[in-house]
Amino acid sequence: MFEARLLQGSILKKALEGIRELITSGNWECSSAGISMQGMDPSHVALTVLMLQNDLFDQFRCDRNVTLGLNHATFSKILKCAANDDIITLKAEDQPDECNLLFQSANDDKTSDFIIKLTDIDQETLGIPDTEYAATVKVPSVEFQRICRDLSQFGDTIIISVKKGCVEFSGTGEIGSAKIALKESGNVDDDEKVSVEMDKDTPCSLSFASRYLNYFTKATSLSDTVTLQLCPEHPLVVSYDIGDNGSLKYYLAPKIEE
Amino acid sequence: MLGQAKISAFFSPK
Repeated sequence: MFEARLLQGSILKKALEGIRELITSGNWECSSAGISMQGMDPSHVALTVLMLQNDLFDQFRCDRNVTLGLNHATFSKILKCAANDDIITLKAEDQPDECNLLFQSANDDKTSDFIIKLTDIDQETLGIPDTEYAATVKVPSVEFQRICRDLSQFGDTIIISVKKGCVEFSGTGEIGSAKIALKESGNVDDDEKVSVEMDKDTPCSLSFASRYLNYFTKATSLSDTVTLQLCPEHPLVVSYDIGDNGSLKYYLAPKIEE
Repeated sequence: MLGQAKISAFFSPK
């Protein structure tokens, strides 16, 4: 038996917004630790990893590990029926062929009950090696969203460069070029501020497909801050924390010299 | 000329 009750149902709605356009369907793995899902886009350029730890839920029960193979378009349609302040409960049997979703309004005067049929998804789980990143940058998530959107007008590639105390985003195309630099702020505890941490103070610059960066920013409402981690010739990590008990992370393979 | 790398070049199945 699996049952997970999420007081802040909007978290699930927001997380799915950040997933559904990248991954058609995925295995949502439920265990006593929580719920996790990983998947790649059809071109295998970006890996998306969602983690919802059991502490995120006010009630969580998972007697045996359960895999929920969910079509994300269908899941999203159902979640759109939930109000932002609804409590969402997910329920499934031990070897389920369907998952039950229950939405309760905040004042408990409306309940909606949905059943989503599960699908068998043949999908490999990838191991993500521990990496020492050359640069870790935290920026307001709305600022990152705006930069990605603005630079997409110039071309299909965005170059992210980190040097001491500064992160620079640039794009070049037929209509011209653009360069947006964010300087590190003094007080890094504030969500409105920018922080830049570097290993060995070595500047780092990588090129990425703007289309994918824009997909990632669909998760902006999950967190005030987004963390970018860069390492030469490695995938970029774009992380949105879900409070203290979850995260939505994207790994984007870089564009490299052919 | 830049080419798009794939995730499989960096991460392997568990």
